[in-house]
Amino acid sequence: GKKQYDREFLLDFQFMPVCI
Amino acid sequence: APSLQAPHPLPTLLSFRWALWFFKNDKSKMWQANLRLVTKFSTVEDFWALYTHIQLASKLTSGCDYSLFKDGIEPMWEDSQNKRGGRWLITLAKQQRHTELDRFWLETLLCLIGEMFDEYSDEVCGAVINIRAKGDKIAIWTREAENREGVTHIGRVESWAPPPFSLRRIYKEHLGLSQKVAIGYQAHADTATKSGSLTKNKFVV
Repeated sequence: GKKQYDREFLLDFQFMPVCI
Repeated sequence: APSLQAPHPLPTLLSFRWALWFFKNDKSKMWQANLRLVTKFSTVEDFWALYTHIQLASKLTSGCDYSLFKDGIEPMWEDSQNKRGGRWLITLAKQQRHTELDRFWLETLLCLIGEMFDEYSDEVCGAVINIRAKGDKIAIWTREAENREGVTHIGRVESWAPPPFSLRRIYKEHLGLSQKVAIGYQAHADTATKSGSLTKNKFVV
């Protein structure tokens, strides 16, 4: 089927440190 | 757990990016001059970097909008990819700006960038939040108002987010108006040519 991301997967990234 | 090393491309990456637009109402200017492209992104990481650095919708002044659209589609009825389409519209009560608006908008954004509308994600053009004194609005814009199957699939709003995060469920439970509140789909052509303040709903869920 079509590729999807679920909300839990997306939310896992919310407070992750970002490499610059 | 998400990896720090590799950015996670959004499902849309192969065909397009997402673009965030900001509208600030300045009556001395033409409508289009008040619309600004903020930035475009194509990874989960860049989405959050953007989201956490811009003002929450609830903090914007009345008359402002955020729009998130697929790159190449401008957030206006006139765009060739919008003009035959319409929008699923949720109108919020005034008091919800400070309690639920930001969560509703974030859930909507996640549904878009996660392409959570199954095989009908291609029908989605974008989403708009309008901050207005008389009641804020959140809408998902779709490409083709006559595509009943696609429009109604998208409009089964439970798919915007799984329970207990369903916008429809939260909205109806909060207001306690389970049978009275409808979420309506309006064709842009009807909105553009309406004579009164209300646009007729083409579909309701």
